[in-house]
This record gives sequence, C-alpha cells and structure tokens, in this order.
Amino acid sequence: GRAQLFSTVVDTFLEKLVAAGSYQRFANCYRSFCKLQPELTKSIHNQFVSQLQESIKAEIQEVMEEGNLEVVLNSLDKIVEEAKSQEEPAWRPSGIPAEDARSSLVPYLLKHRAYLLRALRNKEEENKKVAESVLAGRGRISELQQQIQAHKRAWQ
Amino acid sequence: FDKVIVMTTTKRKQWPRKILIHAVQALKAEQE
Amino acid sequence: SVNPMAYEAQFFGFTPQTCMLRVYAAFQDYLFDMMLVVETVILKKLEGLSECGISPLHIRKSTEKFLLFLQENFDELFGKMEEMLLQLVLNIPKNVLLPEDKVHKDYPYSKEQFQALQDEIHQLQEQYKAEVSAGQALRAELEEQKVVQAELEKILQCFVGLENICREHWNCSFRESFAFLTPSLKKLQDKLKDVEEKSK
Repeated sequence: GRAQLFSTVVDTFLEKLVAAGSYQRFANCYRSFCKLQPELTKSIHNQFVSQLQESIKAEIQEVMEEGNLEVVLNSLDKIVEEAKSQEEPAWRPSGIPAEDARSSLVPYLLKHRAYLLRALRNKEEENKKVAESVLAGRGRISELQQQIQAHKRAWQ
Repeated sequence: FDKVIVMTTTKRKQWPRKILIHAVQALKAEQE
Repeated sequence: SVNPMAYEAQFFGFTPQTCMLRVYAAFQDYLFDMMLVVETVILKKLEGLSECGISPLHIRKSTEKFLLFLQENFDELFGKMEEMLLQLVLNIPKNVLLPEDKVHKDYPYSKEQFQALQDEIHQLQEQYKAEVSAGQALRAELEEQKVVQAELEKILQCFVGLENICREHWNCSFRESFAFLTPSLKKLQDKLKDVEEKSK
C-alpha cells in the first residue's frame, strides 16, 4: 500500500544518505582531528548519524500525523483498487465551477422530474374523474332542460 | 500559488455539497 | 509547466509538492543543525588540546567539505525520493475518480443535456399548473352544476306539482282537466258579465 511504500522510500533515502556520510568520508574530512582523537571522532560520527536519523524519522512521523497520511493513503489505496476496472481517464474538474457544480444537481433534478411526472399523472387521473362527473352533470342538466321544455310546450 | 491551489480544490470538494443542500431544499419547497 | 496536482490537493488537502518541500526543508535544517553540533563538539574538544595546532578555521573547512559532499548526495537522493513519492504515493492515477466526484461518472451530463432536463422540468411544471387550474375549473363547474341542477329540479317540481294537483282533484291529467275546466270557466265568465251588467 501507499503508506507502506511511503515509509520504505523514506527509509531507503535515509539509508543511502547515511551510507553517503560514512565514517570513512567523515574521518577523511576531519583527518587531522581524527588522527588526534580517533575514538572521539568515531563516537561523534555515530552520534551525528543516529541523531540525524532520529530527527528525520520524527519529521516524517509528524508529517504522517499532521496529514493523517496513514488513513488517507489507505483510503486512497481502496479508491484506486475500486477503479481498477476503469480503463479510460476519469472525469476531472473542468475549471468552470458552475458547470461542475451543475452536474451534482442532476440526480436531484431527475428525482424532481420523476416527482413532477407522478404528480402530473395523478392530477390528470383526478381531473379525468372530475371531467366525467362534469360531463355527467351537463347531461343531467340538458335532460332536465329538455323535460322542462316538454312541460313548457305542453303548457303552451 | 500553492495557497490558491489548496483553496480552490477545497472548494471543489466542499461546495457542491453545500450548493446541493440549498438546491434540494428549493426543489422540496417547490414540490410542497 | 508546473503540474499543480490539483486533483491530489483536492484529496489530500495539501499539494504534494508543498509536502515534499516541507520535508526537504526540515531534513536540510536537521543536516545543518547536526553539522553545527558536530563542529561545536570538536571545537570544544580542541579548546582542551591547545598545542594540537588545529585551528577553528581548519575545522570549519573540514565541516564545509563534509557538508558539501553530504548536501550533493542529499539533493540527489531527495530528488529520487520526491520523484517516487509524487509518482507512486501522493498521486491519483488518471483513471481514478474521487468519491465526491462520483456524480460525474454516474450522470455525465453535457451542458445541452442539462439544459434539456431543466427545460423538461419547466415544461412539466407548466403542464402541472395547467392541470391544476383545469381541475379547479372543473370543480367550479361541478359546484355550478349543483346549483343549476337544483334550480331546474325545482322548476320541474313545480310542473310535476301541478300535474299532481290535477290528478288529486280531478283524477286526470292536466290537459284533460284543462279541457274539462275550460267550458265551466267560460260559463263562469259569462255569469260574471251578467252580474256586472245587472248591477249597473
């Protein structure tokens, strides 16, 4: 995983840096002092190396904690794992916020559209029934009017 | 430059959700 | 051109390059600090060995020589480390989409498609409003029909009431009773006329 790789890369860096700053090299640079105090030179070099390693490891630890990198890198591993089947390049922000934000709305607009379709259909159903009653009512009224006309004609 | 990148990308991460909250409220209000 | 690694910054909350810069600066500080400590310890030691003939300047040159060498290695090693971390650890592969952007994969709507969806929603809203007002108009007519129907039934009831009166009193339909009544009415009118003349 990425977290493991991160630590390994840093450890390798440290290893190589320490190898570069070997005691031979150190003694070579401080030759005169080394001739005078070989033991002391050796222990100073050891101190130097261990202190440097300790500081660098502490710094890396701090960066890991500050950025919560352990968790973040593991979650990135998971996201990458899930995208394994995805061949082509994935979407990236277009740089036009309005456009990118708009797409986030799409699922909700689709839900809204479905809601409106349902509501419209219900309303149409409802109106169809009311329309039938209105038509029946109109029929009833014209029937009554005809009856009244008939009576009226009889009167006349 | 670095600050601008972090600021922009933070907005890219957070703002669609913020906008959605209001947009969904608006849609719900319209439905009601 | 600088690759801002914006998508990584969106995920990590910092730009990977800044992270590396910070690590580089910290490591370098440690290196310098440690070298200073080494030099200070050696100089302190030499203070106790005054006749050794090694001057502080000489030690300083030795320190610079060692530091220069280390620095070159440090930069080269750090460059390699940075390259690996930026490519393998702090980077998001091209085919990977962050969870917060999943909507762009599920609903890859172009501007035109989005506009079409909005137009469709608008049109549905208009249709719905039309249906609502049609429903209101229908219900209003229903109410009106109730009133009209009641009125018409009342009128009809009058006619039917009249018919029933005839049936009750003369045991026949209105027409027959009318035919029956006409001559008596006629007589009645004549009588009335007589009475009026006599009274004059």
